[in-house]
This record gives sequence, C-alpha cells and structure tokens, in this order.
Amino acid sequence: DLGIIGDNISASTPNSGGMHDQSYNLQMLEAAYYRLPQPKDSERAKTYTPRHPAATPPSYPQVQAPIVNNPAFWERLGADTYGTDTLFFSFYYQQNTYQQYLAARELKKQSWRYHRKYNTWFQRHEEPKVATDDFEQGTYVYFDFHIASDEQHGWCQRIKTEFTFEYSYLE
Amino acid sequence: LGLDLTTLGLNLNSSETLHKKFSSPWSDEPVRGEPEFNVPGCYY
Amino acid sequence: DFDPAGFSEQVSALFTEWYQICELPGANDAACARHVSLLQQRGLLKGDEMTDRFFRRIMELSVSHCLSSETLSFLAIDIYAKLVFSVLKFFPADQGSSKLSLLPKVLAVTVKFILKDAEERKASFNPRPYFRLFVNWLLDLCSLDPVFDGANFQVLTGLANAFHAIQPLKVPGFSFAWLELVSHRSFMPKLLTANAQKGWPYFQRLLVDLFQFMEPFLRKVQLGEPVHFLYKGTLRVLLVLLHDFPEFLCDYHFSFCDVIPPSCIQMRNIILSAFPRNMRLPDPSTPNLKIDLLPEITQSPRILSEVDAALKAKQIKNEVDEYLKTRQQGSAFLTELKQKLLLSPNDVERAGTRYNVPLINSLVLYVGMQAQQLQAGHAQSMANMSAFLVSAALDIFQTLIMDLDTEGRYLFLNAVANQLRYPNNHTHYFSFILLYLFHESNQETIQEQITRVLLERLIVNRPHPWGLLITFIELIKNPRYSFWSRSFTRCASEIEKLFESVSRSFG
Repeated sequence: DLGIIGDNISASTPNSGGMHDQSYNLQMLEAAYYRLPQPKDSERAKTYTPRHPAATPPSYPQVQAPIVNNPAFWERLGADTYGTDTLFFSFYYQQNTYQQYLAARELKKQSWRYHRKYNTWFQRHEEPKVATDDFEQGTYVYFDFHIASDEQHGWCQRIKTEFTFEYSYLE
Repeated sequence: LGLDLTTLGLNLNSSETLHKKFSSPWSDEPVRGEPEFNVPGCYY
Repeated sequence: DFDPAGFSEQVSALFTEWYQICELPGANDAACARHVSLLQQRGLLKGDEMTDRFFRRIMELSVSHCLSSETLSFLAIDIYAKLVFSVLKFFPADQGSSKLSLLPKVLAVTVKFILKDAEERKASFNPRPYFRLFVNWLLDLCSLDPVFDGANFQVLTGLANAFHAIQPLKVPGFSFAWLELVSHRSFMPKLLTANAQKGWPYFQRLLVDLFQFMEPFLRKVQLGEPVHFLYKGTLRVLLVLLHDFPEFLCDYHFSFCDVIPPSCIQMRNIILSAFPRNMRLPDPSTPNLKIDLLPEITQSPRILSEVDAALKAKQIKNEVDEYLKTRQQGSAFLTELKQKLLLSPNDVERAGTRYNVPLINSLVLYVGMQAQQLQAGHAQSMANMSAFLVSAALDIFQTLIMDLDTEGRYLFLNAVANQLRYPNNHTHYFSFILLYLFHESNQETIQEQITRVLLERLIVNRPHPWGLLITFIELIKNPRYSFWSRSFTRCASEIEKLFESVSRSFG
C-alpha cells in the first residue's frame, strides 16, 4: 500500500512534489550542519524518585526543598566544618540527582577520590610512597560504615595502609 | 575503500542488542545510562 | 486566511494557564485533565479547522519563545509537547473516535508548520525546536502507558508518516535532526518490532527517503563534510539494523539497492551481508565446501519489495513473460532489449547514468526468479544448475552481456552481484550465472569486468556478503575457469599483488 519505490530520477526531479534541486539541498544541508541537535536537546530534567523513600508524616514537606539543587548550598556545606557526612549522605542516598553531583564535586574539592571497584571514597592520608602513570600506593583514609553493636554504628573513616589505587578504577 | 566500521563506536560483536544504547547517529558513545553507585551492602 | 479576531490572545491566555499548571510541583493529573476538558468546552478539540488554528498558534508561540534566546530555551516547546500528550491522554473518548484521533491532526499541523518555516527561512531555518518537540513525543507517546491499550502502533505509524512528510528531500535543513529522530531508540526498534513486522514498510520507506536524498551526493565520491557526516550517521544506523534487525535488511535489500548508487560499495555490502539470525553461515574458505548440499541453498529468500514494479512501470513485463514462456527465437525482444534499458536524454543528467538502474535491477532479479520457478515446476533438484543451461533466462543474460556497452554491462553485473547474499536459492542461481557468463564469454574484457565487479566489493572494508565470497573463491580456485591464466590478472604488478592478497585473505 506504500506504492512502488520511485526510481532515483523522480526523486531528484526539481519541484516534483515539493522537491528541490541538488544545489539547494546541499546548501540547506550545510546550513543544518551548523545547527545539529545537541545531546542536551534529547535530555530531560530527571524527575527524582527516591529509591528507599522514608515514610514521613504528611505534615512533612513531600517534595525536596529547591535549595538542595543550589550549588552554593553545597559549596557552603563543603567549605564549612560541618564535616563530610552530609556530602556522603547525599551521594549515597540521593542517587541520580543533581545534588548527588554537587556533593561529589565538593568531595573531590576536598581531594576525595571515588574508587569504582570498591564503590567507596578514598583520601590520601599522606603523600603516596609510589606514584606511576597507572597507580599510586600509600596510606589512605576511606569512607566506611561500621557496626560496633546494634546501637553503636554509623558512618566512619578508616585507615588503610599499603593500599594501591589503580587509576583505571578512578571515577 | 570504505571505513573501518568497528571504529564507529558500536560494539558489533555484542551479544546484546545495540539499539537500546544507541545514543545518536552522530555519536560514537553509547547512551550513558544513569551511573549506578551501588551503596555497598554494609552501608544499609 | 487569518485567525478570527481575539483568537490569538485567547490561545495565549490558555497556554499561559497551561504553563502554570505544568509548573505546579509534583504530578498533577487532575489539573491537566481539567485543562483538557476546558479546551474541549471551548470547542478547540473537535478536530476541525479551529483545532488546527489552536495548535498552530501554540506552535508559533513555542517556537518563537525557543528561538528568542541565543541559547535555545525548550521550556515552551516542552510544555506544548506535554499539552498534546495530555490532550491525548485525558481526552474523553466518545464512542466514535479512538483516543488518538487528534494525533494525526496535530502531526499534520506540525508538518505544515515545519515545511512553511523551512521554505521561508531557508538557510536560517533552525531545526532544533522541532527536533526537541518530536523527541518529547517519542519519549512520551511511544512509551505510552496502558491507557492507550495497543494504540502504540497508531502512534508509531502516525509519527512515521509525519517523518516521511518532512523527509530530507522535502526539508533538507532538517536532515540531521530527521535521521536522529527516525533512528531514535524509542522509535526505530518499536516500529520494527510492533505488531509482527507491520511497521516494516513504514521504516523501509523512511530509509529509502534517506537514500534518495543522499544518492546524488554519494554518486560523486568526493563528499563535503556535511554529506560525509550524514553518511557516517547512516552507516551507524545501518550497523544497528544489521546487528539487531538483519531480517529487515534481508527482506528489503532489493529496494535499497535501487537507491544506493553503485559507488557506495561498503554501504551496500552492509545490507547485502545481512542474514537471518537463526542461520549459521559455513566459513566460505572451508576446503571442498559443498554449497549445493547446504539445506538453505534450495530455499527462496523472502523479498518484500515489488520486484517487477519497474518492469510494469516501463510496460515491458508482458514481453519479458512472453519470451520466458515461448523463448521465441528471432523475436525482436532480445535485440530491442538494450534500447529499453536506456534513459531518455533529459533524464541522463539527473540520474548520473545513461541507464535506468532500477529497471535493470528489476529485469535481472525478475528473470532469475521466473527461471527458478519454471525449473522448480520440473521438480528437478534445484541444487544442480545444469538444468538452467538451456533457458530463456540465460538467453536474456547472454544477450545483455554481449550487447551492452561497458557502463551497461557494469550495471547489469552489479544487479546480478546484488543477489550474492546469504545461502539461498537466489545466491546459488546468480552465483552460477556469473561464473557461467565468465566461462562462456570468449572476450577477456567481459571476464575482466566480471572480476572487477566482484573484486571492488571485496577490497573495501568489511562486511563482505557470504555469497560474494564463495563466488570469488570458486572463480579463483576452480580450474574450470583457468582464472590465473587470464592476462588481466597480471596486467600490472600491483594488480598481481592485489589478486594474490585478496585470494590469500579469502583462503
């Protein structure tokens, strides 16, 4: 029902059904070449759906406060002595959000590096003993979660000596 | 002599379908799905 | 003609109201549904001329808003797309019309708008607002929630028709955006898998639209950067099809070869290399490979294109049928055949050749298929080819190879070589025809040209069709053709090296 494929002559016959001649087509194509769709033209603002939403009373705000998407807010958290817990909290519990990106950026500013194999953040505790193009070796602090007892647990930082951080795992 | 078609960014030997990650005819990068930073089990 | 007085202001006010609804945080289906019924009460969703005016006006507002700032803002475009999606989603379907009756109307308004904008703005036409609009619809409409139970296919074909209406030959300034939309992962795979391949003809038409646009540029091998960029993008799309939907390329290879210029050897090889996923191809360089013992070699490939369409269009199908049936000696059919394949002088310039390539393609494949059907009637085993030695088809092929000039013979041999694909009875038959013509022709120029047609398809980068490989290997290995004794294999040292390297690389 789609009809036969017109042979290649009819297609380039000028003004047959609104067709143009080749030089016009080439001209328009060249103009379009400088207005290519950009990756962002296909991207949509991600609507964040919490993976493990904490049940809260209806009186609590049901949507996130806009300030969590404000870079200045995270720079403030990163700079002040609030420590890094909030940054790590946002990184792990607000995944695929802009604030996760902002928190990660602040952690990097404090020279934390994300290790893709161990899925955690490392920070040099001192200058590495060995450093090559492919890896560095030394003593690191890494961000961890420890359970001392049922009551006593929380996010903590541990020391790891003789650790090799291969750059192929650096996110 | 044509192009080396393995250099167009498509994994032609993939056992998976390519179209799911096909980002665009102009890019030789597959669609970057959301990076999964899996929280290590012990953190829950 | 112009909108009624005050209409434009009314629409702007309604669109502003819609914007405020969209800005409410969190999902607000109730508010959306209320707005849709408001539009309906205002008589704007009847699907009549007022509906067209309404959507056209909002499109004007959205596009001009998008282009008003240097860095394009898609805010208005996004909420326009969402309005259309919400109208389709919340529109109370009365008994008659389906939920989606408005979609073709909206798409028709969109197409007209783009055609007009492109004609008016010419080189300053900006495709990106329209690209964004369609991407929104591909993401929303093509991943429809169940409320549109099974209406996906209508949406997919509606969009396919819209893309066909704004194909590159009609809106060249939209070509890059168009190819990205047509091959979008939310569209192409769905159109090719929905409803048991019912979407295939729509996508085949879109691919032909693309090839027809590129054909005049690809014919002249020097490609400017924009054309080369479009060409590479096309290769990527073809590779995704080759990998994920090879049967689609298999079944439509004939119409694609009609619109791919002979100089586009690698692109054509991608299509001809496709083979059904459930098939295992024996390695062509397997020693003593018995092609005629392969089970698939007697099966006909599925061909969805209308093979005899060009013959009918040229009104020579009856003569061909008549000759195939009666093989009437001395009939004028054979002597006049070459003339019929030539184009009229004023078409030569545009087609870039003196011959009607689709007609040659159609004649070769149609005659070959008839010969096989005739033969199948005699219940001989289709595998052994000796039965074909005496046949009207062979008369036609031998007449062509003798009567045509170099260009005509090249196009004829190309039409034959386009059938050398995965193991099936066409591959087997046309491989036999090529080798037979090589063996029977006592002119070395013809043998050289047959070799050239095979070789030019082998020296390009991969992929190489299976049928092409087994034919070339047979030609250089089987002493019956005494290939290496032909002088042209040693006419120059680099040619000699080329033959040796090609024969080495293909075992």
